[in-house]
Order: sequence, then C-alpha cells, then structure tokens
Amino acid sequence: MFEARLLQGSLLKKVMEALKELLNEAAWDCSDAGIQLQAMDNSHVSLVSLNLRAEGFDKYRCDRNLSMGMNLGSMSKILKCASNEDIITIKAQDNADTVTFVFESPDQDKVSDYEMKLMNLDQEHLGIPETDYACTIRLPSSEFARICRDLSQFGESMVISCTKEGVRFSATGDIGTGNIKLAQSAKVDKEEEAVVIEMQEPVSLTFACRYLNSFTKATSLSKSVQLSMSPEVPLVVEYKIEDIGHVRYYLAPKIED
Amino acid sequence: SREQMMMDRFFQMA
Repeated sequence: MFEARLLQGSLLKKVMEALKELLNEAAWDCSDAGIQLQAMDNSHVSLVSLNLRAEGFDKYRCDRNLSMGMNLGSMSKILKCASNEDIITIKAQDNADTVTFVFESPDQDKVSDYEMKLMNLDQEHLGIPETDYACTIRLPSSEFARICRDLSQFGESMVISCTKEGVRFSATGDIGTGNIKLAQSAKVDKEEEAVVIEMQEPVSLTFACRYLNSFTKATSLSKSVQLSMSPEVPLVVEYKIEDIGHVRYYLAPKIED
Repeated sequence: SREQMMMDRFFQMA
C-alpha cells in the first residue's frame, strides 16, 4: 500500500508544470524515504531529478518500494482537475496497474477521485555523482526566468560567465547581441532577492536557451534558483520546493566541434 | 552528439 497526502496540493500542480515540458513519461519511485523521479529528456541532453521527502507530506505510507510509470500528459490533465486549495492524496495498492488521485476541498465538502493507468517503463537508473562545482550562483528565480526569456530572442544559445565580480549572461544572433550582468548583492533585506556567488575559479559555458527556458517552468516553486557550473560537466539548475524537497535540472554545455 | 556523450559519461561516474 502506498499513500501520500499533501495538504498544499498546489505544490504538486506546480511540480507537474515543472516536469511536463521536458518529459512525456517518467517513473515515480516511492520508498519509505519519499518520492523520487529521475529522467532524461527525449533528446538526451538534459536530466530532471525530483525529490519529495516523506516528512514533507501530511501523511505518508509506503509499505514496499514501488516504481509507478506515469504518462505525464495524463497526470497533468488529472491535476488540472484539482483546485489550488485542494488537499491531494496519491494512492496505489502494491503491484497495482493503476494509481488514484484524491482531491479534497479544504472544508471537505467536495471530494473527487481520479484513477489513472500506470505504464511499464523500461527505464535506466542513473546515478548522480557528487561534484564540487567551480561556481555556484544563487539568484531570484523570477530574474533568471526573465533573463532566459529576454536572451532567447537573440540566439539559440546563451553564454553564462561567472567571475568574482558577478555573472554575465550573453546571447548573439542575427539581430545583434544581448548582455545582462548581475553583480553580487552587497546587502539585501530579503535573502531570496539576493544574488550570491561562490567561486573557486571563473567559468564560462554555453547552453541551449530552449532547455533553460523549460527549466524556468519551475519558477513558481521557489523564490530563488541556484546554478552550479564547472568546466566539462553538466550545469545544475536547482529549485527548492519549500520544506519538502527539490527539483534539479542537469544540462550538458554546448561543445564546439 | 558530444553533449549526449557528456551526459552519459557524467551520470555513469556515480
């Protein structure tokens, strides 16, 4: 028996938005520690890793580990039937071929349930290596979304260069060039509005704007986002999900032939 | 592509 009840159901709706542009289907791996999802996008240059800890749920029960293959388009349709205020419960029997989503209104006067067929996904389990990054940059998530959107107009790819002084985002294309420089915040009233840079060595890498824009679909999950970069390894874009977990996106830098 | 190879190499390191 698996059962996970989330008082703040809107978080699951937001998680869905953060996943569905990159992934058509994915396995939700449930254990007594919580729910994990890890999948490469179709083109195999980005990876999405979601972690929702058991303690973050109002009620969580997982008698035995299970991996639920879900079509994310179908799951998204179902979650659209939940109101933002609803409490959402995900339920499945052991070895079941369906999963049930239950939506309760806050005053319990409306309860809906939707059963969805599970899929058999033949998925590879990838490990994520512990990595020391040369630069980590924390900035407001809305600022990052704005930068990705603005620079996408100039070209298909964007250079992110990080030095002690700050971080520069640049894109070049037919119409010209765009550069956005963010300095490290001197002092801030609210931590989530800060730009904070930790740097071992300067790094400059090029990334496809299309993927960065897809990652920013997670913006509503967190006020700030963290970018981690090192030469020759994938970029990590991390959004924390309140007290419950995180979604991390990995993206290979563009490599010149 | 070389990007795909980098992803495979990175995630196999774990």
